[in-house]
Amino acid sequence: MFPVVVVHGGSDMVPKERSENSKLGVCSAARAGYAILRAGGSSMDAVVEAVSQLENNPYFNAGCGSVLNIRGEVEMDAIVMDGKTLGSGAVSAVRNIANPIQLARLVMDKTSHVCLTAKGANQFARSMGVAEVPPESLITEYARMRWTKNLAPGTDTGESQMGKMG
Amino acid sequence: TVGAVAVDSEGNVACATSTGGLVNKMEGRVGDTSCIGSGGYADNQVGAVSTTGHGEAIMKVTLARLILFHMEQGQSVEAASDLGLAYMESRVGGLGGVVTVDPQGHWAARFSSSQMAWAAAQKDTLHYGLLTGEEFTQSI
Repeated sequence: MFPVVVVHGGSDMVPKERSENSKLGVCSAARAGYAILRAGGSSMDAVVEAVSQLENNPYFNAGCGSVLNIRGEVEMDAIVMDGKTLGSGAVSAVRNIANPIQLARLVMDKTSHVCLTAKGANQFARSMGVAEVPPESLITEYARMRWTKNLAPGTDTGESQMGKMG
Repeated sequence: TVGAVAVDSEGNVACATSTGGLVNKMEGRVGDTSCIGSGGYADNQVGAVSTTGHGEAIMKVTLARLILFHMEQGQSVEAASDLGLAYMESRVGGLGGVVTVDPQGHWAARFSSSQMAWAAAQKDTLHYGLLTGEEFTQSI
């Protein structure tokens, strides 16, 4: 059995000018996860590291680079699961957190719950000493452009979402 | 959306998935990512899956757990991933992509959408791609 890590970005259309950076991003994340495995680290450590790198990469819709909701704000979801124990942790609609995946892992490791949402998730983050970041730090020009485009007069926001991937 | 699955040297599997959701989504909308069995699932007895795509469609078929069900029935990681995605498309009209591993270290990156950036590292080799059927390799 050979250790392996596999990572992915979104399944939405990637504009041509962003495709090279998308490929570089997943390759870099896979290398980071694999380095942990090769050093004898756990699969959980590997996936959290890989996803944290992708959250920090503005070319992906997670963490910094997240798309905006109808109010022009960032709300993020994340989950981790450990195949050994079936332990899992998740957060949803969480704001102002650079790495929601690490918060999801804290939900798994430090609580008896499976998912914390919205203000409760942020309250939990504070109790764990997870630093909140300014909302603007998670918003890229590209995300703001897409948001603005979808707000254009005549755009049916609900309909425009139908063909888009989360 | 971004995600990862892995198998370590002890045969333990894990998954992680994270997302900002849908462009211009309603405030409070939560998709598949944080839902266990939809955005991801991991079980040492079967394997691990992380998903991306139409969140509401993924939730309706609990895509990650569905793929592991097919693996429990004897399907390979690749065939199980394709079966899950095909069922989602035919049953609820949703498209998406997944990465899947089993505890033996077999892996797959499959998608029914036109694109999904993916990469896999094993045996000091990096595999990656973006378009359907695309796979490049390089030494790590």
